[in-house]
Amino acid sequence: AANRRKGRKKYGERPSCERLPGTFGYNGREQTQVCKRHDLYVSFRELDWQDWIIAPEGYEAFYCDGDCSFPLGSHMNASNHAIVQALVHLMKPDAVPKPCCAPTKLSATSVLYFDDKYNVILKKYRNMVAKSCGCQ
Amino acid sequence: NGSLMNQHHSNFIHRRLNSRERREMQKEILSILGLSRRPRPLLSFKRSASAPVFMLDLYRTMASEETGRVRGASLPFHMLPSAHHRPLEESFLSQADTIMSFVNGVEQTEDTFHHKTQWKEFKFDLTRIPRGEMVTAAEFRIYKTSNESFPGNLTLHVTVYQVLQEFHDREPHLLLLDSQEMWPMEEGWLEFDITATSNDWLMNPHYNLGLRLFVETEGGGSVDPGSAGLVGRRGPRTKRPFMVTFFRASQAPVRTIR
Repeated sequence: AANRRKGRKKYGERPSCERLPGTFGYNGREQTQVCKRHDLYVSFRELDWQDWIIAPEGYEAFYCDGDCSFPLGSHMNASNHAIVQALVHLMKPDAVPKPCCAPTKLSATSVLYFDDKYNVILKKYRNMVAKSCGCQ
Repeated sequence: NGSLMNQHHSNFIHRRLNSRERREMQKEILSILGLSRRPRPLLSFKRSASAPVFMLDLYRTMASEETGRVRGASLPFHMLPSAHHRPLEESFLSQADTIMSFVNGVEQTEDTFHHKTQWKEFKFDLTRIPRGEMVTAAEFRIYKTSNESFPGNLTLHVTVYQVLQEFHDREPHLLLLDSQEMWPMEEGWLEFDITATSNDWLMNPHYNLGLRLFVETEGGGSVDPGSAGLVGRRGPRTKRPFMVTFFRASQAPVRTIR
């Protein structure tokens, strides 16, 4: 915890959520905009998978990103809990993180693909597409 | 829709991924799909086979439901669209988490010169079912072409059995699964309910001895399924028989450890 504090410039800069180093984290710049939904289209064609994924051509993944700073009145879709979370963060900025910018509504997507034995699989992946984002 | 695709691609990753990032991304997406690795490269002509075409139609119906559009009557119902013959997929599609088609692995045809009864036998490998899925419906689909060599008003009975036990010296034990009537001039897909059998094969894979199909006249005379117009695995690719199974995720979904 002490090491983590060293890297922080001042109180109140703790991010909304823990940002894990991930595959999709190629946008390294600091996000200062409010929490909202962003486009992320993963093209199966770009991945050279069009031979075994029959449909769709790509996956509308979307993701939620942005700041959930106090006051949350300007943030659409901020839950009641997010307001409490923001207040507690103000009181204990080191111990309690800000509300998370996260999906508030998710929908399913289906993928149709071949397996090794030329069987065809149509699989519905529930809660995969972020339809809307909000502070939680 | 070209303009929509262009819009998508304009939003696609703002820079080219290097090969390591690309591999990592592929690995992550395969993980989401529940696959340990990508399937082997596929021959392009396989896409035009009967099962992928059927599944693509189901996909389009499912995708239109997901995007909130009104369901279209796009399912490939070719034969006898009466209420009695409404296929299973219509009622199970909306509930299904996974739908799988299985290609026919083996098709044996009885030697017509040595036996009075003629039949076709089909086998499907169900060992690759995803974990944590329950079968809600399954059907065997076989295409019938029109045949002018029979009288047009001749009623033929097509019956599908599950092979329960095989013997070297006598006929196997069979379990009646489903039957349908057909007429020589008709053309289209015949669908047979094999839900109970699929569950049986999933629970006891070593009991998967295949399906046996018979065609008989009303008088009980045996008819060669091929000459009656039923297309087998050597027929046109777009009309070969296959099996389709609908699954629903069990209450406690199995999650891949990462």
